[in-house]
Amino acid sequence: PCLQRNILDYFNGE
Amino acid sequence: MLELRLVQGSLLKKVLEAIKDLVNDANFDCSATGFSLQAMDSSHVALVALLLRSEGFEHYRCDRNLSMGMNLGNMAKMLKCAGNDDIITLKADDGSDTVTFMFESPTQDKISDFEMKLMDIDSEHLGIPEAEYHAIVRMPSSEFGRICKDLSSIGDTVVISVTKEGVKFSTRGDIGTANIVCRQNNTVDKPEEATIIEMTEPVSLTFALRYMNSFTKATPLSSIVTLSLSSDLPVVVEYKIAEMGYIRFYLAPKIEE
Repeated sequence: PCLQRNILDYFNGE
Repeated sequence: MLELRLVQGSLLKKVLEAIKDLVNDANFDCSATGFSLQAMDSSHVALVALLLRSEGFEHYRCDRNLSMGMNLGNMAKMLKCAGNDDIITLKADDGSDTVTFMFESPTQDKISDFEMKLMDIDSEHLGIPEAEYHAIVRMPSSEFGRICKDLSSIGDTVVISVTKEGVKFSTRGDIGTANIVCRQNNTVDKPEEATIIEMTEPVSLTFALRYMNSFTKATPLSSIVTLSLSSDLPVVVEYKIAEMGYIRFYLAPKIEE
């Protein structure tokens, strides 16, 4: 089983 | 006052076709640099970044930075009414809640105005750090599109593995498995048909094919696609827009639980 990561885990709000 | 005149109006039509199914609503930002957009899909798994540089427009007037919230489905509907050879001009007045798309036929014998309502969109602008990628694959965009389409009839996810020998796209599903290897090939006559791999270390990542297939709707914008991969970052799928900029899709990987 694979877990889908979230883009917000990598890029932060400015 | 905003006035952007794009002689090759078909570019904007293609951009909207590439992103309208991924993102519903987005803010288009207009500045001296150009016309840009950054938006995530509703699940926050993918992000699209678009830049059309001001120099690429025949006429580019943007008196002050402006952010225009648009429903991309509605914008695509309006742009579908422009002919492929039409010149497209975007116009907006300061403080206005509408944007006007003007379409001119190449012979100037048909001129159309479409006015679209803008919307207030509360969106967060993300900082995308400059990154060194472990592997960069440059390949024909049509080939990448074909691979994603073919693999999605077998499975839901694609494992992209890059080694010095080539790039491997693998999937598995109920009916079986599939592996497609594209070897480095930079000796072809036409540069747009080459597959070129720059790699500092091997990398293997898993992604949802549903998103990859959505990104390939940008294929008409460029004959070449670039995949940038690092083991600890979202993949970047980039289509360069000739003379103007780029459309970049970022997709977060799937990881073993």
